[in-house]
Amino acid sequence: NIHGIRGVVADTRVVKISVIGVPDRPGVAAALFVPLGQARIKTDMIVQNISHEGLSDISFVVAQDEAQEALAIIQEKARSLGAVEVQFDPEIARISIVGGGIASHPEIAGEMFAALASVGINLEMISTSEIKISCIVRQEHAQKALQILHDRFELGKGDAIEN
Amino acid sequence: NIHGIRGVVADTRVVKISVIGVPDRPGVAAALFVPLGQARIKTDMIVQNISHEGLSDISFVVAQDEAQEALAIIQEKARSLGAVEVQFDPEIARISIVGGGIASHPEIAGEMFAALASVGINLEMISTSEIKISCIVRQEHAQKALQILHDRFELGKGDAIEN
Ligand SMILES: C[C@@H](O)[C@H](N)C(=O)O
Ligand SMILES: C[C@@H](O)[C@H](N)C(=O)O
Repeated sequence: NIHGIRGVVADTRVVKISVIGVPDRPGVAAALFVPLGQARIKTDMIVQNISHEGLSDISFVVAQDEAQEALAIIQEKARSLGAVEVQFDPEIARISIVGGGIASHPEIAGEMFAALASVGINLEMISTSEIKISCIVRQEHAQKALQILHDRFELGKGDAIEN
Repeated sequence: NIHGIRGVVADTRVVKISVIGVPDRPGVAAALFVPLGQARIKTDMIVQNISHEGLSDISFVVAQDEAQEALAIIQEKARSLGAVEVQFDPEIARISIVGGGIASHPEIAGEMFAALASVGINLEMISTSEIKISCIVRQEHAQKALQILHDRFELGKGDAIEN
């Protein structure tokens, strides 16, 4: 396979929760995630970009079977923080490329984004590290996303997994 | 140490580039990151949250010595995409907790955020995976951040590193 990528994974049994317009000041992220941790809820792909006019959005992904509990906790905390709103989106898929090659192959991110764009898939959230590139897309695109990435990165049969 | 965390790292020789208000449609992320990959520029911590009114922000971190070249590429691409603006921020530190324990210890994220908040550090960007939790903070807080996380997670001397 190309670039030493170990595989591509599509997770469809996850949901996205976004807290919109929270104050960008110390303690806000803690206020949201300490209670989730205390409830033993596993959060993944926590994403927060830079703020605008003192307000930030914080999103994260949770497993479907923890979603209701996570949402209840978040809605209460968001209210006390004065958040603009909480969005709950179950119709997502998380598409991830994993592999040690990412750090040493700076072209992988762009190639993954271009591959998904080539079949018309919009990237709704992005989060990357040296060993993993993850994108949130509409759940209906999961199969198509796996296929194009499998083809583009010349992966073997066992390397493109849908969960 | 607590939770099987392997260490905490502060990277201060990095800069943040943010492309503000790009269209949230297929191909935009590719337009920005394919040229960076072709220039062999290593991007880390690409972060994109959900869009508002059809527009998104995309941020990423690059090493100081690749920053000028990355910025030049991004500014040209951002212009052709009709981005609202490009922000360049060199006064940052990336604070990361690394360890296999993160996936199985859902309390780590909240505890990290709370520890940093307890010493007044604002979290400007957040990006997480099962093996790494990264926050962008003001560069001036790097030492303080390392110290509080080292103390809170009871890490040994060699486990809190400033780069
Ligand atoms: C928005 C949120 O991350 C806030 N900046 C905090 O530090 O908690
Ligand atoms: C904003 C950008 O990520 C866009 N949604 C794309 O798919 O390229």
